[in-house]
Amino acid sequence: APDSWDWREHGAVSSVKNQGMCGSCWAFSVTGNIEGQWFLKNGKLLSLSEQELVDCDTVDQACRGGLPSNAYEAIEKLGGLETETDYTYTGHKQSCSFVNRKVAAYINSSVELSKDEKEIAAWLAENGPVSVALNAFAMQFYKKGVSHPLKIFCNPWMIDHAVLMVGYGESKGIPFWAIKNSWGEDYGEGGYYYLYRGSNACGINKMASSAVIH
Amino acid sequence: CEDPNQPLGSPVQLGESEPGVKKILEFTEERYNLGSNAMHRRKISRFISVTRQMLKGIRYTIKVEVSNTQCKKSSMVRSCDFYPESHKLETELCMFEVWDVTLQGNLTLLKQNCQPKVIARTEEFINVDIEFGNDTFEFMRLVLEFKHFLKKFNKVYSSREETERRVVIFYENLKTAETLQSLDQGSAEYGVTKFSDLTVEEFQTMYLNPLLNQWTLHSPMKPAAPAQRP
Repeated sequence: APDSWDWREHGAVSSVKNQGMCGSCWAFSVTGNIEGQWFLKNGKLLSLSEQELVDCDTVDQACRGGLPSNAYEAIEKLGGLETETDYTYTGHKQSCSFVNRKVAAYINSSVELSKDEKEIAAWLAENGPVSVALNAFAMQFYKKGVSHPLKIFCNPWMIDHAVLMVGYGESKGIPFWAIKNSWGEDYGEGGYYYLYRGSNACGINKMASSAVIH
Repeated sequence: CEDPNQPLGSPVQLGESEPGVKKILEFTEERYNLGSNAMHRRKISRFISVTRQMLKGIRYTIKVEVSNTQCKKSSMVRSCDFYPESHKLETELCMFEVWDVTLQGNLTLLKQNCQPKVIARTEEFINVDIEFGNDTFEFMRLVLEFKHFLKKFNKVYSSREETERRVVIFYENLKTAETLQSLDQGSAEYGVTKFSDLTVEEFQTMYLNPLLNQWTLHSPMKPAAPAQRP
């Protein structure tokens, strides 16, 4: 992998969104990944709909949580994602109003990435932003900088938040992952969370995945 | 200029509908608007109390909430509607002192003390019984931080009880953030965030995703081919 990489500098990442008081992080993580994949395949960055997943992914539980693996399958079955403008986020479950002719991006399948952070970094640099999940305990109190909580505050087996990994690098000698969150721009550093890279902190390596677009 | 030897009369509570009170409230509202730089006329949105005290004249102490209306000051319309909910944050909590020295209804506004309701409410914490021991500095720091937090994130609570509950949670969260800060192995800064008035459980329920931790629900996915290009 290169020493550092940031997909924000290459136009593959849309602006920070806000999930509101709704446990729909899984939808934001997955749509963020597909936005990046679609950009890399088609050269056009779209802002895609999370509400479509909240309403129409019947396997997951909308604001009560969901799994990226299910969301990829749901998108495949539905036929794709509408844009944010066509199917706007409301932050609560509604009846599904997905319209096939409004599909703006589709996926062909999905894959699970290695649990080795070095391999994840190489995959990210080569293929685009990655859907990941982590233990978010420290995130409630995070303001800025590279977060590296003790393991007792960040049990890697207690994963409870899905986010989008958009890059990595080093800041003052501290290696980090750049993580796009979905709690609005007034969270962390302009909506981003920076997590220590290299110790599998907070279980960041446990659930890396991506959609595949042919 | 009061004669200090003059015995003070006892203050008497007046109801909103008692004779004379309407006139006093109208006078107060008029004077408030004359002294304000706001573009829109503001009106009394909530009556809290009026007391009358017989001294060398009559002293009225008025406590009310004042909110923005949709009428510009320049307009001559008398009955103006309040702004909808979103503008409630601009509501002020005011205390006025109005004197009728002549006892003939010639009113004079002597004192006016208004502050945003959001901040005014936090003054109530002064009475909150939190275990601070003798650490006054720690307590004052908490009050200031909480006031700043309320203002920055536009937080308003429904009752005094709720406010008290939130300030205790806020205090606990400050301590947690300090612990995280002292033990962090990176360069992160932890502290007050927009989630600082939520318990960890509330935060998990509102913003996190418990299903991710249900490993038995995870369906297997195809492994990705490793990166290959230099």
